[in-house]
Amino acid sequence: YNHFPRDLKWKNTNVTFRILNYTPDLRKADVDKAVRNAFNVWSRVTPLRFKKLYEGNADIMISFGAKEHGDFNPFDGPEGLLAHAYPPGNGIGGDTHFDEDETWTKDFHSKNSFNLFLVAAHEFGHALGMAHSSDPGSLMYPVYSYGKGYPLSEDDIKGIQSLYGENPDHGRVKPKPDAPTKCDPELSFDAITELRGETIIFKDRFYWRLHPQMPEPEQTLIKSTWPELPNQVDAAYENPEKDIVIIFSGIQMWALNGYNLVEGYPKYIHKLGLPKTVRKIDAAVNIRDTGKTLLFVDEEYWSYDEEKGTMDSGYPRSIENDFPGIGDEVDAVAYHYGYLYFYHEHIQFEYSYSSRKVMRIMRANSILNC
Amino acid sequence: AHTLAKPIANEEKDKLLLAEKYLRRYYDMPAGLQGERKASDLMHQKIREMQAFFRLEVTGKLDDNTLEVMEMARCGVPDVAE
Repeated sequence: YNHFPRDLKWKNTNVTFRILNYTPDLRKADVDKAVRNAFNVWSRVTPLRFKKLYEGNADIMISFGAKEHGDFNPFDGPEGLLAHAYPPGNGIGGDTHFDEDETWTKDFHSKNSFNLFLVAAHEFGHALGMAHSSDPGSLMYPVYSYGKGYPLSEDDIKGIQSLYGENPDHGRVKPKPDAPTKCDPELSFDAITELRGETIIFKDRFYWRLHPQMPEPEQTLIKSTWPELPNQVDAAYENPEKDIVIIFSGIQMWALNGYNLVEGYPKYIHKLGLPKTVRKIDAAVNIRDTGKTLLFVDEEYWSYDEEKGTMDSGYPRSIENDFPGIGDEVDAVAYHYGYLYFYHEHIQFEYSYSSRKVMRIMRANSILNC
Repeated sequence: AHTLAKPIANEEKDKLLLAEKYLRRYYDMPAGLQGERKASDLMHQKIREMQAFFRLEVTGKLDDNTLEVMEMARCGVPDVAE
């Protein structure tokens, strides 16, 4: 592996990115996904965390352009030069440009078109401080090569970790995080669900229990109530017909009947009909009126028919297209009397399911009387 | 008339142009006029650099393997640090 001179790198491991425009070759949601997955390649092995901005100046500005496209470093038409990126730094530092004269695809083996995820993962390596490697098996090898599966080689991992260190969430014991404080203005939620008239909100290793007769939400360790559950819940929803709550964590799901675990769980989430590429569900909600359960993953969502036990056809669909105004990623979702409540970071959106629009925007923890 | 260089066939000329453009863009070969002999030495040196980077046989010549790599789709960031 090689670095740029003086080991150029970002001083802060929270790096922002913004997609300025889109190639017509792919659906917008496919470009979003390819970019998100390309960043995940690097965050999986380092402390780096990537935050998407929709306006203003981000560390890494991403755009598609042909020939001379504004940086006096022109592209060359189809084939040949596919994309380039600048080393970490202010201004154009970190910016990543893709040659719009190429044909971009999300396939892995198509002739004369190039997989956007693979090229983006390589260019983001530059944007993070990696120069080209002479190891033909590494992602940072300058020549484009079709490859499937996890794109980083040992050489890439050694290179990026010598700049930023390892991913603290993997392998090493991390000091236990403090219990989240409910009125922290930046508080975001992991998951939210109903449970026989109560509302359960999951955050880190804890959950809050809200009951109409309880003036104050009650905070408890997940494992003190459900020892079999993992410490981290990604999504949850109640199926009132069957009187069960489904809990998702990673690629596994559990069913709770009240405070008891249902036999035969955990199961894999792919049993619901999700593709194997889905490794985590961000949010889930049951729409009582239609009997459908919506499952949100990155920038897309699926619809599961509880009665048939199958996934509805025509999915995944784009969150941003179908729920305009709430952005394209969610952390948790709840449904009450015709309104969906989308939670993302420290914001919640009250969304009218019938009139398809955002009615109110509030702080996420206003539900905790803050 | 015999002192002039032998005219190069078109194909050869295309290969030379491709190589010049490649080495200028990715191996920091300076552009502009430098006299024939100096330019040729510099070109051979840059070809050797590129062959070493791609673990090709280092000949300093534009052989088929080298040209094949130069024609591959690739990233626009230079291979040598600027």
